[in-house]
Amino acid sequence: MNIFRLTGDLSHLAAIIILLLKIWKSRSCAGISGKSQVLFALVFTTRYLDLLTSFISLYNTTMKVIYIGCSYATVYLIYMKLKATYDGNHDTFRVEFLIVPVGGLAFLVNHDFSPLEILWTFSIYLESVAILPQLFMISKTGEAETITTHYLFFLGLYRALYLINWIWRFYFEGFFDMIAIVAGVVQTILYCDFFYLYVTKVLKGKKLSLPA
Amino acid sequence: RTPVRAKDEL
Repeated sequence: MNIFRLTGDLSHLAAIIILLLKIWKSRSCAGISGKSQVLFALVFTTRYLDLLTSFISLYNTTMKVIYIGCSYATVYLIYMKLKATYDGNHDTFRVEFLIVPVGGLAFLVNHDFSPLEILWTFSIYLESVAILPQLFMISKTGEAETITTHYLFFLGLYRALYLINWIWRFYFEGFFDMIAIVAGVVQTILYCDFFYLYVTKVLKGKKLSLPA
Repeated sequence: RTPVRAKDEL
């Protein structure tokens, strides 16, 4: 474990908690893409199946359980409890255009052709594009609540910190995982446009509205 | 350096 991966995990945890609290406290999921949240729940489910097969550390297990729990709770709030506040008309990204190619790629490019490894690879590829429905929805509504932008900032920051973690591990441990690194670079690049708006607008106290 | 899947990463 290194400081970059730890702060990355905490940033990821912060994002997940911020979103869950925002929806729970405001009793509304307006502006939130339910599709992205379903994709994240799928990412955690397919990546953390090893909860059932191996124990790595208390930290590892605890974080995985929290991630899965919070992501399913968020999906539950959006599609069941607070369904009336779900803005389905703007959450129209065709997720099948993500899942099918990602699923195919996981079969073609992976470290080991075993079920757990294919599912892990699927989750890595899927996570890199899972935010697209949310970014697409913001471009359609033309704006985002400030709390939602903080959620997106920490979510984007977490994988950027993981990129530094992989540089660190390559240099000090001779470790590198091309699949995770390439997917992580793609994932972080998708946030660049948002990061620019976040820094130039939200951090100056303005509302995030598009076109910029 | 051989690529290896990170088992310890979230």
